[in-house]
Amino acid sequence: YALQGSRWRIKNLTYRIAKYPSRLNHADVDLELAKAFSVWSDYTDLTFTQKRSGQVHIEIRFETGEHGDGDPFDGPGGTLAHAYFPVYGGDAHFDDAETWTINSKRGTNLFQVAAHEFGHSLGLSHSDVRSALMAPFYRGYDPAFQLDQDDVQGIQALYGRKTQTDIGGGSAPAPAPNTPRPSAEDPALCADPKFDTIFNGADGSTFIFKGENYWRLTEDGVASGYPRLISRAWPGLPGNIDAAFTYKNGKTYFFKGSKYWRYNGQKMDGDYPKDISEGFSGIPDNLDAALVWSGNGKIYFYKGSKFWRFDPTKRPPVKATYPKPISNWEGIPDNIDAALQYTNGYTYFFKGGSYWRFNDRAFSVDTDNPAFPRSTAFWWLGCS
Amino acid sequence: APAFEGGLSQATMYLDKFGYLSPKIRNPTSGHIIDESLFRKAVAEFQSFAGLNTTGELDEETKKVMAMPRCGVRDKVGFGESRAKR
Repeated sequence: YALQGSRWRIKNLTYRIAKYPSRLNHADVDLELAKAFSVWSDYTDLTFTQKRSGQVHIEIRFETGEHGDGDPFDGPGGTLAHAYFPVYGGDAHFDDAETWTINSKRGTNLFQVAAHEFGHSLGLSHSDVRSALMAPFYRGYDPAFQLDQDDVQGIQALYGRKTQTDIGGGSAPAPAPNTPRPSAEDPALCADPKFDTIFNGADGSTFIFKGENYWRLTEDGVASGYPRLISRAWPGLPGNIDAAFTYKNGKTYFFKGSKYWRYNGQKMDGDYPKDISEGFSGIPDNLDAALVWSGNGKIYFYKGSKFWRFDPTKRPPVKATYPKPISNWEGIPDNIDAALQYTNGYTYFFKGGSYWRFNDRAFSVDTDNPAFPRSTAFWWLGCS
Repeated sequence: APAFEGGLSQATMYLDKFGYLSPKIRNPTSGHIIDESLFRKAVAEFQSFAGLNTTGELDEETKKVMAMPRCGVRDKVGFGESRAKR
């Protein structure tokens, strides 16, 4: 997925259909567009409320040809619709010359195109993952439409994960009185809050690995019921992992010594381990950390005082100008333990029991109160 | 009628519209591309983005994808354009 760079600062958004399509019933359009918004609200805490008049966040219009924004529509086929990113107002325009249809193989499916355009209205750019909703091409009506993992990761990178699970309709059952708290303090981990690696899974969950064990993180600390054994959750994967990341194809890569493993969810994705030199040409063995930076989709590897930038779409994937000194990342120390771009868009570096939050815009460690580095135990692991 | 018939100038317009051509490689007076290697680079970038073989050639497969109905938002941003909302 790719983020355009802007997002809404609020989660309760309003919209208005200022101009309906000429060949569809208004009530049907209301329903389809509400469904298209719910594609995104199913996975985040965003809400979308339709208004009939007055100021709204997202205005929707069905127009033909030149319609006042300097980007004229081209009639049937070609361009179907366009939408503006949050920084430009979030409005969505649809070409009324298309044959918009509902639940039909004929024409162009309104729901699917609207869901795509609203992705732009929320801050997503086009994805180069073919199966993603945010891929730019219309591939026909899909009666079993489901949001791709790539889209889920993208929207959650902007707005976080849904705090109350109600995906698939209905709300989550109330927890029984004796249900364990979602977060728990792990005394052993709090006593020694250094870990081997941290990464986001394809579903947006954040995991830390330490020795043979792993923990899932919640907003408040570590989830209860952990630690668990790495070897049970990811069969075939050893302990003491050096680095890990989940790429935008939804696959998770683990690195240890001179080898790497690829998993699709928690299933090994082929014949692994393989040599790092084979799959990640130009990247050294015995890494300290790795992360995928959503700003450009490239993979960053860290070892000692150096870092490498890996672009799988380029040949060679590592430019001759690498490695570069980690000191280019102003304020980040050498010999880090782990690194992660978290779902809030910030990049975090961990070393010992401390962490640093890196500001991608200022390209330096954030100045904040309390200052960085901060305690990993307190801020990440929920230790008192 | 198909919106995309596959001519060179139509491909240029397509690549331009969707953000694959930098203003630097267009002649400011004619708007034509002034460097063929950069045109090939733009085709290759489009092919890479669309999951095609990155040959840099405007082959049939590439034309087929260019002819697909699609969203009008640019695939690539960063050439300094910032469309005003209205």
